Order: sequence, then structure tokens, then C-alpha cells
Amino acid sequence: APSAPPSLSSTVAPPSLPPYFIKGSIIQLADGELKRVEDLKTEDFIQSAEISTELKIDSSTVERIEGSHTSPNFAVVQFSVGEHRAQVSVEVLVEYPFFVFGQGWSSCCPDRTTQLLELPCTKLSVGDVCISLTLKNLR
Amino acid sequence: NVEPRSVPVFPWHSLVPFLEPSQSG
Repeated sequence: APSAPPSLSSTVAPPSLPPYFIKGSIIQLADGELKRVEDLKTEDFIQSAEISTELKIDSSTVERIEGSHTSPNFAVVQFSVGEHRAQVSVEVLVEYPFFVFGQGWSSCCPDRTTQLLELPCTKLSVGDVCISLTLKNLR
Repeated sequence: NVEPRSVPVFPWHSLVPFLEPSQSG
């Protein structure tokens, strides 16, 4: 059975997310175009990766989301990365936004993301396919 | 006097995670 999220502490920790996730932040694409973070589309990442000489985009499917053992403010997200479906787990703040293909920004706690960053955000769910990066040539 | 501040510009690749499978063979 799905477990209910733990109740959050009444004290709100200061946000420690990178500043570029705040609504209105200016992002430069690989071709030099400037866009606000909330206006980014899937194609922006795909086209930027195509231009990049070092980076390529991988599809990372969310396999599992669970609370962190270390803090209720964190979640552990397990991804299946790339064509080889390598298993990679990351521990992130619950409000940390991932970009879901064809959908946009999503986080484990979208209400908190919107509250802290004003970034429009949907709920990250198992099965979502997120954009991640890897190196074009590892050899 | 308030001097105009330049707006920070962030590269696109900062926004998506670098998920690298651990090298296991």
C-alpha cells in the first residue's frame, strides 16, 4: 500500500535550492537564446543537447520515490537511466524540480516548490520520464 | 544612487541532473 508522506515539521527550513529554479530566472540555451526558467520546453533541452559537443540527453524513468532516512525535507528518487536502464538513486530536497519530457517541471512536493520558487510545477510520479544529462563520449 | 545590476544568466545544463550510472564493469 502507498505510504502517506510524513507530516512536515512546523518550522520551515530556508530554501537551499539553486537560484536558477526561481521563477523568472534567465536561462541561456546552447544557441545563445535566453528564456525564463518557467518558459522552457522539452525541445529547448533537446536542441541544446544536439548543439553541445560534450553533453547528451538521457531519458530517466522514475522507478521509485521514497522518503529519506536522514530528513523529512529530502526524498530519494530512483531512476532507470538511458537505454541500458541503469539504476541511479539521488537524494534531493522534496521541492527539487525535475523536467519531465513533454510535461515540464515536476517535483516530489509541487506545492512546496511553487511556494518557495514560484515555479509552476506538477507532482513527480513513478513512470515519469525525466530529462537528465550524460557525457556524449565516455571513452 | 542605485547602480543597475546585471541580471544573472544561467546555462541550460545547470537545470537538469547529471545522472551517471556507477561504473561497475
